[in-house]
Amino acid sequence: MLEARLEQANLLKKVVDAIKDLVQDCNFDCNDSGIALQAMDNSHVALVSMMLKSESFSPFRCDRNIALGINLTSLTKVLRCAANEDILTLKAEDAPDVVNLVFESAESDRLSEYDIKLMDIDQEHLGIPETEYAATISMPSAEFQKICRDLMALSESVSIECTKEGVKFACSGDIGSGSVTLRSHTNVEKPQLNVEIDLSEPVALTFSLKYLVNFCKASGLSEQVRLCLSNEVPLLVEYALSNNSYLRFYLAPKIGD
Amino acid sequence: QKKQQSISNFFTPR
Repeated sequence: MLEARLEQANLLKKVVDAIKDLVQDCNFDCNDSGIALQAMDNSHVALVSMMLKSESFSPFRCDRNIALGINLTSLTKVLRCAANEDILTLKAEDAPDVVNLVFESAESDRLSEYDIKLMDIDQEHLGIPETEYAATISMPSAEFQKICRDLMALSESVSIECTKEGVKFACSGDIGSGSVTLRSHTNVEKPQLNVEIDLSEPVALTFSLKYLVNFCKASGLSEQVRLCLSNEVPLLVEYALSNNSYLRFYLAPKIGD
Repeated sequence: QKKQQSISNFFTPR
């Protein structure tokens, strides 16, 4: 059986909120290392990969592998019933028909309990190759969100060009063109504002802004976002969570003939 | 004209 207790319901609320517009039905794969999710969007352009390590829960118990097939719209409805600061416990039997969610207020004696019916989801797992990326950029997640939203007003696509000069996000559309360039920057007082660029070779790739703006819904999960790029492979956008847990998005590039 | 690629062109089923 599964029993996983989260100190704050907020974490799961934010994770589900960040991915629910990209993927609808998905398996939450539970085993003794934690709860994982991997799903492609309908158009097979983006891939979501979430890992909530067992250390992110206390306690965490999962005796055998259980796949919880959950509709994210249903999960969102139930998670709305939890206050952000509620303690959240997920429970399921070994061959479950439902997943049980318990919300407890730390300040009062309220205890709410919900069951969500599970679905059989036949989802193929993709192997994500270990990649030594040519460029890795860490930057404030709010800054990345603003850049994507700003450029989307002008164009459907953004080119991300990383050289030793910095990283340039550029677009052009019917009304004109625009670009934002960032250079490495260290703020000792506020390290969450740092921009760090780690480059082994120059990279230039083009991506759909619609998806990037969608990924940025995860900005509330982490002050910093990490972008990993290599020529002609999907972009990795990573939001690191505590205890080595993470929410990752992969986006296939647009490539010319 | 750049063409949107699919994730499955890069990552294959396990």
